[in-house]
Amino acid sequence: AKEEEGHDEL
Amino acid sequence: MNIFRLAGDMTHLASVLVLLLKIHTIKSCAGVSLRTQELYAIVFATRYLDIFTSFVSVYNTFMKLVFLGSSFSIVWYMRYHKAVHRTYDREQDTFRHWFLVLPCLVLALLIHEKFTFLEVLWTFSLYLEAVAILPQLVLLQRTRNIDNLTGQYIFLLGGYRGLYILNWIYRYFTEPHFVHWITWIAGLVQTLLYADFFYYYFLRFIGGRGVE
Repeated sequence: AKEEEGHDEL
Repeated sequence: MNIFRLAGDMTHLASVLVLLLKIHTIKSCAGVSLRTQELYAIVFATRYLDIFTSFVSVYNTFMKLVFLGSSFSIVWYMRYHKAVHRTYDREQDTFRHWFLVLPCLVLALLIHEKFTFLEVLWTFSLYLEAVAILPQLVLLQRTRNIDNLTGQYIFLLGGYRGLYILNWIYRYFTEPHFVHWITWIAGLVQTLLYADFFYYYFLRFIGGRGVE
């Protein structure tokens, strides 16, 4: 979910 | 988080610290392209707009602040700090970097994962980062010899995205549905642009000479 909603990488 | 991404982030952090060290301690930015630094400031400003809206982790937010702060302070140093500005090679640093911004913006408007304001700017930052090193590499060709700190800065900056590629390969095989072609292709192009530099940089290690 986190990955879909936004970007978890810098 | 995996070891490749952590190594990538640490390498990226090391690159900005090396540059800040050089500029802040010896008050010199000789051999450093202000235009590449300006592009990187735009890259981070457009990539981390979500810093206020989506919280991923303390680490993620902290690193975003570090990259934003360092890139803008390096631009400020090189533009406005008297001693540092004096060492800036304005005549040689002439790559028309603003010509890179518009095509990246147009490309981001055409090719993106979601057509939202944040996502288009995020994609723009990926495309811009892929080519942001060009002014620096052109300046490198012109200034022939560069000092070790500048060489290390470029090496680390090029290496971080290469480590990210390993991270994407790792995540592709360990996480279902982890597919981000745009990020992968931009990251690959970015890393390939350093191929020439890496070749001479390793020659330097073998030959024990300065980076020519």
